[in-house]
Amino acid sequence: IPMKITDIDGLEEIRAQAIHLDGRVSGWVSLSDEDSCLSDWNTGTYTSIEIQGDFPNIDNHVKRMVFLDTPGPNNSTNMLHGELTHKILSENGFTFLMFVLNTTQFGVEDERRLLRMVADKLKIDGDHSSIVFLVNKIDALDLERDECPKTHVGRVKSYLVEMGFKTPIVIPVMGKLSLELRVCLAAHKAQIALPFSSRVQCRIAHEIDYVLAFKETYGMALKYVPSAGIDFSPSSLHQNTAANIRIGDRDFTLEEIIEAEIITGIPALERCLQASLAS
Amino acid sequence: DEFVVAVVAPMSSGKTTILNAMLGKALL
Repeated sequence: IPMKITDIDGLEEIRAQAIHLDGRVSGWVSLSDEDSCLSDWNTGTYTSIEIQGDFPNIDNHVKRMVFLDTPGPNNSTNMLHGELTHKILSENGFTFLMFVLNTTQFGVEDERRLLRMVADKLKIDGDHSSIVFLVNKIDALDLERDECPKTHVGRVKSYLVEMGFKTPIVIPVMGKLSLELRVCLAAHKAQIALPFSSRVQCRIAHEIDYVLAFKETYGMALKYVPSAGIDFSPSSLHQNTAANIRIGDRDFTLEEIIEAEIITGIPALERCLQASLAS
Repeated sequence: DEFVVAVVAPMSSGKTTILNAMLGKALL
């Protein structure tokens, strides 16, 4: 079901409430890592969920940022999802649109159908400037077998232009790795143990090594993102970037983790959203 | 005043993970 997620600067908890079919509201419940009611609400008799929390890298001093998360439409599972997305798009209840594409399923029919829906909507509005396309799972490309992020982004751009989008902004991202790195950084800051098993930590460590080994190659794909301003000198962000974080059986400096985090593209997305909000 | 961002994606695109990454926690 659709989720409305509101960024409230400085809010320490993340809280949620569900709106029932008959209009009843559940009341705010604090979400925790151990116990989340969201999956119950998603399968129950509710029409929407509201969430409030602080997106730490988005500043609301001009306007408050709100994400309207639509259920992923997929013909084979639930036709209603497509109708809901269509309804949200046609009701004009948004100022900006973030479209997530999947590197591993590029060009599939479900994606094409949804892109067509968005392209038709923008054709009516005539405004192509307030949309960003994320190419998620860009780290699924095998760089050692000459699969190139920049080439893939170029291919996605051409595809989008063919679909009717004028000069699309495309950001290659690694959502999963970004989340894991941010959880590691938060654990380091709070001086608590990493909330991952040793097997998962070893996998994360391996992925960090991989993205750092190819940081220039990934950086090339991010270079043309407007207002991303990618640089690999994160030392100004933290006082002691030489500090070590142990992930699995590897020691990384804080600087290496922040470098890897920049390569995930999520900071570029945040800057892009922030710039759009400020304009 | 709200700046509303509609998030649109086909299934399995990882959009919830991206929102979680921006929140810094796997809560959604």
